[in-house]
Amino acid sequence: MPVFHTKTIESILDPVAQQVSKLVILHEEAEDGLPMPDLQQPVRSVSNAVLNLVKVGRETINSSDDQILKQDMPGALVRVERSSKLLEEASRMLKDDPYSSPARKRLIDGSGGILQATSALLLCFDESEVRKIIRECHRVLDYLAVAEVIETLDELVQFLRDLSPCLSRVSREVSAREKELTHQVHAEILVRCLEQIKTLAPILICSMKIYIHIVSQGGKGAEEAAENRNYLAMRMTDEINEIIRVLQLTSYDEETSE
Amino acid sequence: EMILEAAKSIAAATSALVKAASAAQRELI
Repeated sequence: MPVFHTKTIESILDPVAQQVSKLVILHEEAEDGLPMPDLQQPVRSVSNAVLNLVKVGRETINSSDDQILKQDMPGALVRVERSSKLLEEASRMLKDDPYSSPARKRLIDGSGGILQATSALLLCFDESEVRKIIRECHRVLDYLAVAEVIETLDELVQFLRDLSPCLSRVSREVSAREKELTHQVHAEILVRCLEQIKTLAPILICSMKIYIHIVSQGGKGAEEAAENRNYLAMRMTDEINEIIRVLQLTSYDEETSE
Repeated sequence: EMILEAAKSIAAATSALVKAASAAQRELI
């Protein structure tokens, strides 16, 4: 059985994956047994659903500015269409011969192919959504990188104006993503990183204020204050980088690495 | 998202098809 790494994909595909597995087992146990029923109507329903998915998929490709999605999604759509054609062939063949063994094979290959290709398509879409979150994470990293050149309170105010909305978006989106993951360990890492960031952010701002204050008062202890500020910025950078790493993991990656 | 809705429709239709195809075989087992 395939492993789906988000709850949304799992809820869509897990029931059909179980049905396809059962069909394969039944086919192996009862090959050339009873005649197949007329499957024209249910195959037509699948074909119509595939036509709609291909239409929606093409619209998604055309409207997206994600080059990886534009590159990966068409292949998945072609595979869905090809599997649908196998089902149509199976249906025609079974109408002529309800015992046809090649038709049964096409039925299994077609339904399994639809499952795999739809899974690939949803994964492609999901990865594109993840890349949007990662883009936000990179914005936060860019702001953190300038923390050490902030020298005045006015600059600090502007720094906060830039960083705060970005950090809020990352927090909101990563929190939602964490709830979506089926992989508990990955979800827990994201929660832990978010908690760290929420703790570190106000301390970083405080350390920047202290640095600015010390510099404005003549500079004694400025070096230590700068070190402390840089350390906190680095800690936050590490947490964001860990979020980026975990966001890109799927359960499949983990199994492969194991 | 429309793509999720479209995938749900495919999953439901494929599930119905596979159930129909399985029914006859199940009788035999």
